[in-house]
This record gives sequence, C-alpha cells and structure tokens, in this order.
Amino acid sequence: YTYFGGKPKWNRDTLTYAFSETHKLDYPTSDDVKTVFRRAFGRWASVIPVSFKEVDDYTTANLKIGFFAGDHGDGKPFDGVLGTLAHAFAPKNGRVHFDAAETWVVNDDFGSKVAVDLESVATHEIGHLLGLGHSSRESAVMYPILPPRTKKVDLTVDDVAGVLRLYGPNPELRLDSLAELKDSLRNG
Amino acid sequence: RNLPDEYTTKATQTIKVSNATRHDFSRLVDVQLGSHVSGVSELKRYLHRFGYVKDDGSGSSKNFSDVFDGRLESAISLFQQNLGLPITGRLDTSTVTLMSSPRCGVSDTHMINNGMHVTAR
Repeated sequence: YTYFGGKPKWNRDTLTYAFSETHKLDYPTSDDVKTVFRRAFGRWASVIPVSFKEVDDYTTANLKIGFFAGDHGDGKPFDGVLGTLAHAFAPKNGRVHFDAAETWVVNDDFGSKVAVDLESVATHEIGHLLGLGHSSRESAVMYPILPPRTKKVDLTVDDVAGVLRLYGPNPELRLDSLAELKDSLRNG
Repeated sequence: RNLPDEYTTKATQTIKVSNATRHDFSRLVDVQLGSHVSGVSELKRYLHRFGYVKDDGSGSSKNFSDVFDGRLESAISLFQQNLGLPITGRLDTSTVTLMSSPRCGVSDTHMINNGMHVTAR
C-alpha cells in the first residue's frame, strides 16, 4: 500500500457523501448506484472507525460523487470507453469522478466486452478518498488496473493494513477473522 | 488551482460512445532500446500521464519522440516495479498488456516518490 504525499487523512469519524444531481447516469438507475456505493463504503467502514452517511446536499457533503464525460474542468479529462475509468482526490478534497462513457454494470451483468463493475471501481476510489494511494499487489483493491468484466471488491490484507495505519481499527473489527492480517501485523 | 466542484450547467448532455479508446500498445511488444517505432511517443505520453516520464522540458508532453531511449527504459522498469511485474525494462507481453488495460486515472506519482530506484536486469 502507499499514501499520497504528506499522508493526508480525514480527522472526523463521520463522513457525509452525496451524488451529483446534474452529473449522473441514466443507467444504471440512481437507486442501483446508491446501493452499490452503500456496500462499497460499508467495506471500508467495517475496518476503520469512520462511518459514511449519505446526504442530499452535494455542495456541503464531504465526499462528492459524480459521473462526467470528457474534459470536465479538473485538468483530468476522461477518455471515453475504457482507458481511465475514474479518479478521486486525496483528503480533504473529497471529489470522486467516474467516466460516464463507461459501460457500468451493477449486477454482474458482464455481457458487454467493455463492461466495468461499478462496485469494484467505487471501492477502489473510496480508498483514494480516505488517503490510500495505489498498491503494487495485484490482488489488492488499490491496484490501479481493473480489466473489463472483472469484479474485485473484497479488501485484502494490503488494503486493510494501509487504511488501519491511517485511521486505526474499527472497535468491532475482529482481527482473528483476518488471519493473514494478524500475521502481517505481528511481523511489523 | 481553485476549481469549481462541478459545472452547474443543467443542459442535457449526450455522450457519444462509438469505439473503445483504450490504449493499444500491442504492436510495441519486444521493441528494442534504440529503435525508432511509430507509437513509442504515445507510450511515452501514457507513462507521462501516470507519472513515469517527465516531459522534454518544453512544457509540452506532445513533443515526445518515437525513439525507445534510456529514459523510456527506466520508466518501463519503474512501471514494472510498481505494478508487481518482473523488472526488465523491456516491453514484454505482460507489461504491454497492463499498459493497455483500463485503469484508475489517479497518477502513480505517489508510488514513484517512495524513493526506490530500479535498474533493469
């Protein structure tokens, strides 16, 4: 695991998030998208003492989620189908942008050759929002590459160890359920 | 730069999706150091985009040449290290496949700045 320069992090135990009303997808539906993000946030919240709360007000939310196409004004234009899928900003910026041109799927409907699993990318980008950089471990959620028709949503030891060093453990986190992590921490 | 959180326009936006725009560097597999091959400049732009190649000093990343030079070899080695590949500095199939795969748009600069230096074997 790696961190952004300066190792920025949030200093609050509840982060609010909201979806842009103007930059959203027609399909999947908003409800499906929200369900996906709820699960993705839940994975990170299960290991660190930070909770995530959905709010309606996009302008005041800590984390701002939107789907954009092409040049959308942040100096990091999207490039159409595949290529770059999404990007997020380090704490405490809070913005996360997904390429609206992708064929986003939410229910493992990988019929299209260019289908991209929204939950996998959301889980990855939330890692960035929390302060994690990219990992060299191919199995890690924070590995920067995700082939089409691939689902990778489970946090690995590498992801968990990285975020634990930023935020500490969720009091309800059972390390004995993560045997590999326990060994890793024991070994420093 | 202070940038707006998002454009506030509410105009209907039609997104034209015709062809996949993924980078396809497959024709560069096994290109050798010192070669001049069309497409190498595009590879340099890709590596520049993700923090592996600095620009040529002119301030424009559009001026990359098609020469497979030592700087490109170093950048490939660094890419291989960061992506968990064997560090060869060569454009082998597995390296080119990863470079052609969809990815997160966040630069790998934070990985590069960890201070480790690599040498191709």
